[in-house]
Amino acid sequence: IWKQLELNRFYSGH
Amino acid sequence: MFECRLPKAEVLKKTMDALKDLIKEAVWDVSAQGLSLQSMDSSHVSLVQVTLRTEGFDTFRCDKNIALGVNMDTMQKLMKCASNDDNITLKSEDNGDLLSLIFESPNGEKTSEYEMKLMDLDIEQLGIPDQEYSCTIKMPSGEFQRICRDLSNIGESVNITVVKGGVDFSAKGDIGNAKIHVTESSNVDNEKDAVTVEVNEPVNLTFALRYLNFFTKATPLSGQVSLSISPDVPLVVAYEIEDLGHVKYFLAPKIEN
Repeated sequence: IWKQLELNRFYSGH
Repeated sequence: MFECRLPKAEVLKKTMDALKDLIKEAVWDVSAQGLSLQSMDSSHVSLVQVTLRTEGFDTFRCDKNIALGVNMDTMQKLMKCASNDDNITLKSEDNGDLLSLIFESPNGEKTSEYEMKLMDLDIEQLGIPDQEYSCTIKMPSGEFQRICRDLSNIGESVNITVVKGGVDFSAKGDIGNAKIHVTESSNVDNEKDAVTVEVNEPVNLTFALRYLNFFTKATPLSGQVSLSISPDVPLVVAYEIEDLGHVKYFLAPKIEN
């Protein structure tokens, strides 16, 4: 089973 | 006051086509550097970033930084009213709630003016660090589009394996498996047909084809696409718009649960 990660995990909000 | 003019509406029409399936609303940030836009899709899996630099415009005036919140569907509909060869002027007052789109035919005999209502949008902006990638692939954009489309017939995701001299795109599904190998070009007369593969370290990552197929809507903007890949970080799919800027897409990888 593959899980699609969310971008928020990689880039910080500003 | 913001006002800019492009010699051909075609490029902005194609840019809207490249965005509208992925994002429904977005903010065009206008500054002395040009127009830029950053927005995540609703599932927060992918992000698109557009830069259109001042130098690429016929004229560009921006007295004060402004944010133009737009419904992408509406803007695309209005852009479709322009002929590809029309020149286009975008105009907005500093505190206005309208964006004017003015299309002028090349012979100057027809001028159309549309006004679009702007939206007050609060869109989260992500900080994307500049980074080195383990691998960068450049290939004809039409070829990449074809690969994504073809592999969608087999499975939902594509595994991209980059090694020195080539790339494997593979997919698995209930009906079977597929693997497409693309080899680095040895010599190419036309730069647009070239495949180049830069490898600092080999990578192997998996991505959802659904999003890659959205990204390939930018194919008409550029003859080449570049894919920047590093282990465990989002893939960057970039289309350069000649003399004007770029459209870049970021897609988080899939991991095996």
